[in-house]
Amino acid sequence: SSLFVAPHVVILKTCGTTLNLLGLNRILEIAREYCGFSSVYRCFYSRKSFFFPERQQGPHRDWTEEVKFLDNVFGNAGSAYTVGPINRDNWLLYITGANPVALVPAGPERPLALPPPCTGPPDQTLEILMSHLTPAGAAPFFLPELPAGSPPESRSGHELGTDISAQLGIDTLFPKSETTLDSFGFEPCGYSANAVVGSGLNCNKGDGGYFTIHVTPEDGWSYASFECNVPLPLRANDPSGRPDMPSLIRRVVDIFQPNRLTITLFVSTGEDSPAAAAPATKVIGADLFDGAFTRKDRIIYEFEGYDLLFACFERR
Amino acid sequence: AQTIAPTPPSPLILSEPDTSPGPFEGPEKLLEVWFAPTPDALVGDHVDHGSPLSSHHATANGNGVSNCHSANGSSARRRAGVSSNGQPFQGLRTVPRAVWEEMLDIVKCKVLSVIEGDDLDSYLLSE
Repeated sequence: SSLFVAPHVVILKTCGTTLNLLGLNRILEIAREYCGFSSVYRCFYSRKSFFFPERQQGPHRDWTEEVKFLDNVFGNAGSAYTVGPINRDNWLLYITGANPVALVPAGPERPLALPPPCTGPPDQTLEILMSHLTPAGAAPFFLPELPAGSPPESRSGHELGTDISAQLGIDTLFPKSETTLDSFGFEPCGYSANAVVGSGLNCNKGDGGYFTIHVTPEDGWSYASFECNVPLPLRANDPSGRPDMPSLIRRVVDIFQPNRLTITLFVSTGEDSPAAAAPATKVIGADLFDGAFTRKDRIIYEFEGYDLLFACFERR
Repeated sequence: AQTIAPTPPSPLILSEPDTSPGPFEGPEKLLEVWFAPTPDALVGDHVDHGSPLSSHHATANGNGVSNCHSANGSSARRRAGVSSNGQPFQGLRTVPRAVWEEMLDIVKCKVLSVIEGDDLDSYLLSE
C-alpha cells in the first residue's frame, strides 16, 4: 500500500482488507485543520473488482455501499461508473463533478475559497492492473528457498526489495539520475515499491511524479499493479531518457508476465485544449504488444476536464 | 414496559477482523483527493510550517537503515506553489507524519518508510 502527499493532493492506495474510505473524512479534517482547505477540487475513487469481495469490511463490502459512503461525504456531487465487462475484469470509478465541492461551511475567518480552473500542465495517470502472472513472472517475489540447515534469511525487507528491484530492472524504468526508489520485499512473498521521479536539476516544474508497484504473487490470486503519473515523452528514445508510454507499458508487462491485464489512463484535457489528451489515449492500440496479447475491450470516457481510456488485454 | 426495537446494523459497523490466513486481496482501492488542480493554484495565505519530514529522520526499522530520506539529497529545491511571502507553499506536505499515521491507523495500514521528494512525499505502507 502507498500514500503520496503533494501540496495539493493526497493519494491513498491500499490493498488487502484495508479500510481505505474510512480515512477520507480524516484526510478532509487534516486538510482543513493544517492548510485551511475548505473545498475539494476533485475526488477520484477507483478499484478493480475484488477477487474475494466477501472478505472486505465496512463500506468496501459492496460497490453500492462505497458509492453511498462517498455520496454522503460529497453531497451527491459525484458520479459512479462501472467500466468494462462485469463478468470479467470490470473496473469501478467514482468521480466528483467539474465544480469544486464545498465540504462544510467555512468559518467567518476563512471564507470559502474555490480553486481556479486548471491552467497547469496536463495531469496524466497510467495504471496497469495485471493478474494471472506466469510462474516465471511470480517467482522473483517469493523468498528463495534455502538449503536445509542454512541460516534464515538475513536481509531486511528494504534490502530484499532493493535486490528484487535491481534484479528485475524496476530501478531503471526511469533514469536513475532522477529516481529515488523505496522498495520492500515481504516474507514469505510480496513486494511493494514507491518511487519519486523528476527531482533532477534538469527537470522543469511539473515534470516530476511518482510510480508505485504492488505485487501479490501467490498462485490462484496472483496480481501486480503499476501506477505512474510521471509525464512521458510522446516518442521513443527521447533525450530525457524517459520511456514513451508504449515502451513503459511493454517493459512493465515483461517484468510481471501477466496473462490478463487492464490499462486505465486518465489525462486531463483542460479548458483551452480539450484535444490534448488525444495522443496519449491513442497510443494504447490493439497492436501494443505486437501480437502477444489480444485486446478484449477498449472504452473511452470523456469527462469534464478528463479523458479516461480503459483497455483489457489477454495473452494469446 | 416499552419495547425498543434493535437498531439495524449500520453498513459501517465492522465485523470481527478476519484473522484466518486466507488469500490476500491484491487489487487496491485507490483514493485521490485534490484540493486544487496544481500546487500553484493553492490559495497562498496559509502558514507554511516547513517540512515535517526534514526534522523526522527516524531509524525505526531496527537495522540502522534510515526510513526517511530526501530524494537526491535535497529538500531545499522544492518547486511547489509559492505563498504570498514568496516562499514555496508546501500545503499538505506541512502535515506531520504522526498525523498521517493516525489517519492510516483508521485505514489499517502502517508506515514502513518515507521518501521526501522535490514535489511530493511518498509513504510506503504495510498491508
